[in-house]
Amino acid sequence: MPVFHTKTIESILEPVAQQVSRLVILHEEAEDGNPMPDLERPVMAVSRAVANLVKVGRETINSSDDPILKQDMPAALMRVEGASKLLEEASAMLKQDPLSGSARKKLIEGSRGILQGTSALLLCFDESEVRKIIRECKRVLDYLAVAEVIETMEDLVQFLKDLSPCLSKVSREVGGREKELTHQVHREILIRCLDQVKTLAPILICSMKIFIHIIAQGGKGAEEAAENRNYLAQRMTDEINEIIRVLQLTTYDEEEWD
Amino acid sequence: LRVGWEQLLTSINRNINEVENQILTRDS
Repeated sequence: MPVFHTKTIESILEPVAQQVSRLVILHEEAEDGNPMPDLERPVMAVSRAVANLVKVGRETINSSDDPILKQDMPAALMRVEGASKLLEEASAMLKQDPLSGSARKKLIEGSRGILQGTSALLLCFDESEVRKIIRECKRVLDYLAVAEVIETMEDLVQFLKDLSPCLSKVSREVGGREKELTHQVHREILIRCLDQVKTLAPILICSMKIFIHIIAQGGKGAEEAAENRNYLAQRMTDEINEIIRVLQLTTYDEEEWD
Repeated sequence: LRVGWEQLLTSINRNINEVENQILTRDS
């Protein structure tokens, strides 16, 4: 099972995660007697980068209309900031005593903290993106719910005008999301559900047309036509609900890579 | 060990910049 939930998160965090693991091993092997180098300059570079990140993060929090992001992001920013302070403290301690064991521990703790904090930030953002996609999926569900009250061609035309751009957006965004996921099974489910939605949509519209023609001519079969239409609308609804469910799944487990 | 730590801190620096880019990109 992949550790990182999306390919973007994986590409950003994996190299650093690997390096932190290697350094922890190195430190455990060379516990005594090796003086640490002067790390003031690289630590200061990290501090500056963190300060920029925190500034951008705070601006994002202030301008966002996503209440969950506004709630979750500050803690992640604080984690990164706190970890950066640990690195600064460790660097200062090592200047005084290059053999300091507690300084080395702070370095490792600070590095891990930055990794955890940036991971939390990326996850926070990723979840916000998923919520946007789900909002669009729910708009499609809202339209599907009114399919049964469409009884004239004019209404059907309007229905189609409203539904089509919404469906196209869902198709684009879910398709893009599927490509980002690292979990193969989730990807396959999204692909399958999306294919079903694309197949069912024109058939649903057709069934709605048939229903409208039948009731316009006052002929028999209106009930069966309505049942058929409702069945197709329900199938599409089920597929969209499955997409929403899978979008919210995650393979991310903080303890796994900790 | 020196090279290891400097590499890690450089990598962390890059990591932070990439996260910042992600935020800026998605925010726009």
